[in-house]
Amino acid sequence: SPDADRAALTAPDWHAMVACVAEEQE
Amino acid sequence: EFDQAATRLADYLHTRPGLLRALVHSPHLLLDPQSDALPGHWPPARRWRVLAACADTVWAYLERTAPTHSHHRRLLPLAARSRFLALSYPFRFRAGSPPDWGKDELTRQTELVFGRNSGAELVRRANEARQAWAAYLDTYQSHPVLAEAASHDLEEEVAALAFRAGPRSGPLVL
Repeated sequence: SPDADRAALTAPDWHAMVACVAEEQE
Repeated sequence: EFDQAATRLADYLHTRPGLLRALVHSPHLLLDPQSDALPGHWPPARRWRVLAACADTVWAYLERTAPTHSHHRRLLPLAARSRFLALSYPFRFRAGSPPDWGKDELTRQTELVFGRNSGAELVRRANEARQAWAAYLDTYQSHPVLAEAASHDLEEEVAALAFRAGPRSGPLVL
């Protein structure tokens, strides 16, 4: 569901993961 | 170093099926500053870069696991579509780059998606993604997630394979 998708994409460890991806891109 | 980050992301997805589903069904949330899917202060170009990397990683992960996971096999067409649309996105604008990116940002941003100086790799994977998505559209009746699509929706998808955005736009050159 859209709500479940939003919840999954706002977990703190998800933010840490994508920050790492963005850092390695640059 | 980017490849290591992509591997870590794939390992992370392996342990979080809800997140995998979210990235397949709702990847647009990564572009929406109101969604909190990415840090709110990130600019549009960085959001696109991370979306592109995630779409590519999700596709590769699903393709690797599909032979033994029927659910992943069913998700593959959607992941192929997201990967193609994400990787080809900056090349769809007549003005040279997406309107909400900074001036002259096209070259700089497209060189960074798969690590520094990776512009050629972006183009290679965008073309690969176009072929993969075209193959799914060509056999759409064989895929449950596509079989019930309306004809005009499929026509839009076919147009997006070949043309840039907007009326009377030119070909999508990758």
